[in-house]
Amino acid sequence: MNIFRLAGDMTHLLSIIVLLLKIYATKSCSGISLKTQELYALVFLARYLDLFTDFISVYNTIMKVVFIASSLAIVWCMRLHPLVKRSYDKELDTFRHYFLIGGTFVLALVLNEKFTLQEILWAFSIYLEAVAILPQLVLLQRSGNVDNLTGQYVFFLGAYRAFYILNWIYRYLTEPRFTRWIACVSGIVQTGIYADFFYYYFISWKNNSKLKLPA
Amino acid sequence: AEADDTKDEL
Repeated sequence: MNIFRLAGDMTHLLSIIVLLLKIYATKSCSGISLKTQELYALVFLARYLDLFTDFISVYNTIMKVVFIASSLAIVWCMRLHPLVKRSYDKELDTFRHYFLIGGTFVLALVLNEKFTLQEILWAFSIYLEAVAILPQLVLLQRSGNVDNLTGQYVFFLGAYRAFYILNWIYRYLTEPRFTRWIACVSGIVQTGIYADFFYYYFISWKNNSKLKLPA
Repeated sequence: AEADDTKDEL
């Protein structure tokens, strides 16, 4: 564990806390893409199957359980909570996320570290995570105005990815055999997807104005 | 398996 990875994990955790806080405090999930949240739940379920087969550390186990539980809780809230579900921007959240699932699963069948169920699901979760934010970004772009907590949620998610890239650079330099191409290339693609959002986030921060994404 | 085969990241 290095400082970059810890910072990445913590900003990831923070993004989820911000999202839960927004939903809990405002009883509203407006601006949040249910499609993206469902993709994240699927990502965590597919990747953390190794909870049952490998033990890495107490930290690792706790974080995995937290990520699975929180992502399922968010999906539950958005779909079933009587107050929260009313604010869901269904008509704006029309990204065809099943194509992302299908496409990344086929990719995982072709590009994996080993042709076993667990390795295929792991690669699938990496590819799917890389594109899972797309429905969220499309929803934000469509709605134009982004409320503060939603903006911060996406910002922390992007920060988490940026820290992971620093972590890989650090590991590559310090661990002689650190080569994890699937995770690293997918991670760079994933971070690249945030570039546009980051650009407008910093502009609004610099001008001390409300975050607005161009149509 | 090599040491970096373990998927220690989240």
